Amino acid sequence: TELKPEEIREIIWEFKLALIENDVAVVVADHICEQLESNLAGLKIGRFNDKRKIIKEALRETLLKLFETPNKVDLIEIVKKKQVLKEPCVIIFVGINGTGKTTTIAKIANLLLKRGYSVVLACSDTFRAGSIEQLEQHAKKLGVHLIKHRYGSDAAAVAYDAVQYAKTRGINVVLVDTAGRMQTNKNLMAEMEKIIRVVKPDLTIFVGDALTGNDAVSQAEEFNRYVDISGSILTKMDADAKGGAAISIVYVTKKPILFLGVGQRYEDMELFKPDLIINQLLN
Amino acid sequence: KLGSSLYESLKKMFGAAVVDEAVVKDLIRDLQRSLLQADVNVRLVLDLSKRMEERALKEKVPPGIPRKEHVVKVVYEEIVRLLGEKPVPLKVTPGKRNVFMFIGVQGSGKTTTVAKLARYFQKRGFKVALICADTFRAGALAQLSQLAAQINVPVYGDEDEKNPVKIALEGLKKFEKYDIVIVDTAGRHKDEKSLIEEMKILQEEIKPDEIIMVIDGTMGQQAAAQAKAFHEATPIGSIVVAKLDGSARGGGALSAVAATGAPIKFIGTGEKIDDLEPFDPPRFVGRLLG
Ligand SMILES: Nc1nc2c(ncn2[C@@H]2O[C@H](COP(=O)(O)OP(=O)(O)OP(=O)(O)O)[C@@H](O)[C@H]2O)c(=O)[nH]1
Ligand SMILES: Nc1nc2c(ncn2[C@@H]2O[C@H](COP(=O)(O)OP(=O)(O)OP(=O)(O)O)[C@@H](O)[C@H]2O)c(=O)[nH]1
Ligand SMILES: [Mg+2]
Ligand SMILES: [Mg+2]
Repeated sequence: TELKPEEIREIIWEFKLALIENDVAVVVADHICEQLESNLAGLKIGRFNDKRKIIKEALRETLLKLFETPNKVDLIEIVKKKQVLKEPCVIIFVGINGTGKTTTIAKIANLLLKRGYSVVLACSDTFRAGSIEQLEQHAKKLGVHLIKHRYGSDAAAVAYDAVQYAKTRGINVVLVDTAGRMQTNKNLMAEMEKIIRVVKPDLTIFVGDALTGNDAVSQAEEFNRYVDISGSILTKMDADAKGGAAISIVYVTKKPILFLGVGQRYEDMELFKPDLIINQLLN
Repeated sequence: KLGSSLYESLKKMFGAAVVDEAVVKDLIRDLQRSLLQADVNVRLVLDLSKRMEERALKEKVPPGIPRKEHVVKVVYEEIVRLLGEKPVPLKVTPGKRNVFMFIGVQGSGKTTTVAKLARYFQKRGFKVALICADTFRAGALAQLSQLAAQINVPVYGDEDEKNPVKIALEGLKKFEKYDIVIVDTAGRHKDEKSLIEEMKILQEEIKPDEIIMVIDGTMGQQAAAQAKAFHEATPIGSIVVAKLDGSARGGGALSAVAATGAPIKFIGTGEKIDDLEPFDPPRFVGRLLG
């Protein structure tokens, strides 16, 4: 027999609510379920097949496809390529306020140092109280140099200086920290655009908070629109986050998620694997 | 900010010639979608919409009021009821020292809000002092000190002391003569058991007059669960919703209120020290309904 639209609509609605309860943005859940419905239309199933199970597996397929972005981003591979070219790999981190950019930079620096690469940090957050002291403490703990100017100075200039510093000393990687900014603040988004234009980073990473709700769509959309992000890092997954924000961000940007932040220590970062989030969502 | 799509569906309803069951059901469905997009907790949205639908369809419309207007009134009332009918001010007892302790998830906006609240009270003639009891975050004392320096408010902290209770008690001794002392704490979430325990102990030792939880306005479906867990560990007196200057609609905070009964007393509307507004429920919902 053929799956009829009315019988699957009720089940799909339940799955849609489950997606939303797991922090998938409503508009993204809508699109996913529309696609699911069209994929299931006219599907022939046996009279005694479990409809719910079939729909669940179809949803799993839809979600897995969603995570197959056109580009893969392998951080270490990109660092290696730049090393061969004898150029520093410049990575800049952007996102709204408090998502974990500064802490993530410390984690990435730690990861790179462990693999034997040299790192220099740049504090291009010249605005927020204590931003320089915070990054400075991390730099000290990691044993890396920090390029900083005074509070109120030009953010792009700090990043530029850091790249020059890395070039003259043969440092493998420059990690650039930027100030948190609301995606709705045109001036700050323009400032960020300028930093990217001046510094020409090899990677621009959007850092998002896994606890974010529907705003994840607007954030990812706007940041991607202004500076064509290379990929994202989702932090605070350890805070019982359901991971739906990962789906929203990837759906909207079509760029991969590189890592998940799973705690506040340097070692609390894992490579992103879509199956983990999808399994959690469907079970 | 729960607003514009709800306003659109209300406009659609007013366009309908007669308000019948189908139109009400349609309105409630649009409403559900709008509330979900605003990050209101799914369970709460389903409860709310069931109640609204029952009232809209079954309540006797008061004489002289068109049924359409009655439906709008029902929607408005149910949401205002959730937020608390009247704004609740943060109570400061004159002639004694008031201690406020700030808690919340990592990065929600506590440190910034502590400084903003200090400014708010300073403008009203109170002598305010701050304590940095965040012994974990790199640069925490520098951050709070720099903010406080902007408004000439004293800060106590100790970068070599790892015990937040010791710092808080030392700071309270030092600031005995102040009207208001605000204590900033480290960010934590409900599954960090030792940090939740640390927060409990800190509250027992310093006995604050009010515990204030800062909630990130961009938080989604987890807001209610986080707030509930914090509340069970240390009873929350009030909530401040930060980052409402962005595009997030703050439904998570609404869910946190419903889950804890703690009223929202302020909202954060920016990164500067003056970006703090007292929370006004009816005005908020009025803006919400356009
Ligand atoms: N539990 C948990 N906390 C995290 C994680 N990543 C960052 N944090 C915490 O989140 C808070 C904010 O982190 P920051 O690195 O200062 O965030 P930021 O994006 O640089 O903030 P701004 O520069 O102010 O925009 C800190 O308390 C971090 O320790 C994570 O993966 N898990
Ligand atoms: N746009 C905006 N940014 C805010 C608001 N409140 C706080 N912030 C910013 O959000 C970021 C995090 O604020 P913090 O005060 O460091 O947050 P916190 O809760 O103390 O963080 P932890 O101590 O690490 O848990 C900073 O960049 C603040 O400037 C607000 O109302 N609007
Ligand atoms: Mg930062
Ligand atoms: Mg803080």
